[in-house]
Amino acid sequence: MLELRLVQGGLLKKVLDSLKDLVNDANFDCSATGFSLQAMDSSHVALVALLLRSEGFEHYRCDRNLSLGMNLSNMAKMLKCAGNDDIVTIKADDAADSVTFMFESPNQDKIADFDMKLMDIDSEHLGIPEAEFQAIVRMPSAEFARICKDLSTIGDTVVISVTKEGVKFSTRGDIGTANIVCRHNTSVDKPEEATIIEMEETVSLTFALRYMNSFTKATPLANQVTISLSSDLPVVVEYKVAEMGHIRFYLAPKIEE
Amino acid sequence: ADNQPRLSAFFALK
Repeated sequence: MLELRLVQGGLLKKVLDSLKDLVNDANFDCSATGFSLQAMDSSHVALVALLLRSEGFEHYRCDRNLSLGMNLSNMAKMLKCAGNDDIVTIKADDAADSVTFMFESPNQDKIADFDMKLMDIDSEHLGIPEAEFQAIVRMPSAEFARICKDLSTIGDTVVISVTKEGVKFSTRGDIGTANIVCRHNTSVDKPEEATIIEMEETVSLTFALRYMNSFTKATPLANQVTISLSSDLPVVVEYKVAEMGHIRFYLAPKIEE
Repeated sequence: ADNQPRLSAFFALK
């Protein structure tokens, strides 16, 4: 028996909106630790790892580890029917072939339940070791989204370089080139407007902008994004999910031609 | 594209 009650149901809507373009079908894994997911895009170039810790739920009952195979676009359709302020409860029996989403309005005057068919999904889990990164950039998530969107109008790839000057996002295309440099800046009115660059070594990596733009669908979840870079390793683009977890996107760097 | 490796080039299958 699984029963997860999330007071901030709107968070789950935002989580699904940030996943559904990258991944079609995925297994949600439920354990005592929390509600999690690891899935790759169809070309196995990008991966998303979601964790919503059990403590973040108002009620979290998971009698035994359970894996729920869901079509993310169908799940997003169902969650779209919840109000942004609704309390969302996810329910499933141990041997269930469906999952129930229950939506309660904040003043309890409307209660809806939606039942969605589950599916069997063969998923490959990758072991992702904890890594020390050469550079970690924390910046406003909206700024990062704007940069990725702007650069993708000019080129297909972005070179992200971190030096002591700051972080540079560069692209080139048929019409020309573009470079955007963001400097370390903590003298801001609000902490979420800061750009914090921690650099052990200079690093420069090339990534497909198509995936970066897909990751920025998570922008409504968090004011800040963390971009962790090391030579010859996938970049990690992380958004916090309130105080209860995170969504991390991994993208393999392109090999320099 | 040829210059785009897959994630399995970096992380092992569990």
